[in-house]
Amino acid sequence: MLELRLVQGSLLKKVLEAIKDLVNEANFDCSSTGFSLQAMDSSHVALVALMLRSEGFEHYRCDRTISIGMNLTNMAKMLKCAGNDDIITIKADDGSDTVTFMFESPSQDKISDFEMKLMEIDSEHLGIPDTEYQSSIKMPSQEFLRICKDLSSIGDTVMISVTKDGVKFTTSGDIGTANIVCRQNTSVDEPENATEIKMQEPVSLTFALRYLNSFTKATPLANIVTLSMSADLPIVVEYKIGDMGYVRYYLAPKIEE
Amino acid sequence: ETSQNGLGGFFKRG
Repeated sequence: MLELRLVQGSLLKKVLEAIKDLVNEANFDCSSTGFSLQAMDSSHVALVALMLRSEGFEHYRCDRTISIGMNLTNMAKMLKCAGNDDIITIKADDGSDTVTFMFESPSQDKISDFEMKLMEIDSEHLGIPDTEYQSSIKMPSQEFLRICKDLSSIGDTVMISVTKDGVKFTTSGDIGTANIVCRQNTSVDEPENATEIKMQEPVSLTFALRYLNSFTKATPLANIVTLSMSADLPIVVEYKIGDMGYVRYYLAPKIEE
Repeated sequence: ETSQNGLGGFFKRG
């Protein structure tokens, strides 16, 4: 028996919008720790890891560790029917081939339930080592969104270079080239407007903008995004979900031939 | 010219 009640239902709606374009179907793993997911895109170049810790739910019952396979497009369709202020409850009985999403309006005057068919999904789990990254950048998530969107109108890939002077985003295409440099700036009114660069070693890696743009679908979840990079390793793009968990995206770098 | 590797080469399967 699985029963998870999330008072801030809009979080789940935003999570689905953040991952459904990258991954079409995925297994959600439910354990006493929390509700999580790890899935790769169809080309196995990008991976999304979601964690919603059990403490963040108002009610969290998961009698045994289970994995429930869902089509994310269909799940997103159902969650779109929930109001932004609604409380969302996810329910699944043992051995059932369906999951139920229940939406309650804040004043309890409207209660809806949507039942969705589950799927059997063969998924490959990757072991992601805990790594100390050579560079990490914390910046406003809106700023990162803007940079990815702007650069993708010029080129297909972006080189992200971190030095002590700042982080530089470079692209080039048929019409020309573009460089955007962001410097560390922590003297701002609000911490969410700060750009913070931590660098042990300078790093320069190239990535496909198409994927980075897809990751920015998570922008409504967090004001700050963290980019972590080490030479010859996938970048990690992390959006924290309050103090409840995170959505992390991993993207393999492009290699010079 | 750049080429795109998959994640499998970086992270352990299973």
